[in-house]
Amino acid sequence: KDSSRSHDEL
Amino acid sequence: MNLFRLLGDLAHLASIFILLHKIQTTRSCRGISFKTQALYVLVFLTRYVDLFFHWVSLYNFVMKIFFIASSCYILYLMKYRFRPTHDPSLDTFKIEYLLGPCFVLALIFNYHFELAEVLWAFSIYLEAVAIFPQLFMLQRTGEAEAITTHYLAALGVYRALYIPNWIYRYFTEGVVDPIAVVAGIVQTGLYLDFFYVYFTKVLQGQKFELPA
Repeated sequence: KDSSRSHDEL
Repeated sequence: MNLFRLLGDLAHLASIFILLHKIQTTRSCRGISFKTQALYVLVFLTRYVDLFFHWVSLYNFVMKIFFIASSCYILYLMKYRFRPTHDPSLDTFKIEYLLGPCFVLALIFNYHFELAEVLWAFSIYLEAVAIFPQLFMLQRTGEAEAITTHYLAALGVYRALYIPNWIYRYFTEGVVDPIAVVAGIVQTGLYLDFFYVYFTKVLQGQKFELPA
């Protein structure tokens, strides 16, 4: 899933 | 990972240690907004639900656990350990005014209309404004202990460093996270007034006092 990939920040 | 984000995260860690140090050494949570701290617990719990299904890195995992645990511990210290030192009559900001709009915003502006994504967006919006009860309290009392201002400054630095991090990521990775960026810029903006007084007074060795 693309959007969760971007949730790599805290 | 880049230097801005790493330094930002370290500033975030530092802010938590400064706050713990303040509470432990003065044996008091005077000047600290319980409501802001409670909002941070909610921010971390709603943002990090992906702990259960989305692995990023060991760094990311450890930091998430630390932020959840330390924010809960601070809440415990304020609520039980040093309860008598907290004055609710100064901590009067109505957090309903923050929770409601953030929830509605999260329902409208999210990357996917599903529970984890709506909660993630909610946590981003809520973090942006979670400092309001604390700043409101500061405004009411008109002054603060130096260590409390160092705590707020570290939090502000953490947010400020995320902005060059996004600029850097845009140029190196071509990624933009509009929800995080817009909320992050708003959040950083909320610290500008505070920073002005912090740099012109506290760092010059004067007491943190707001103009009457």
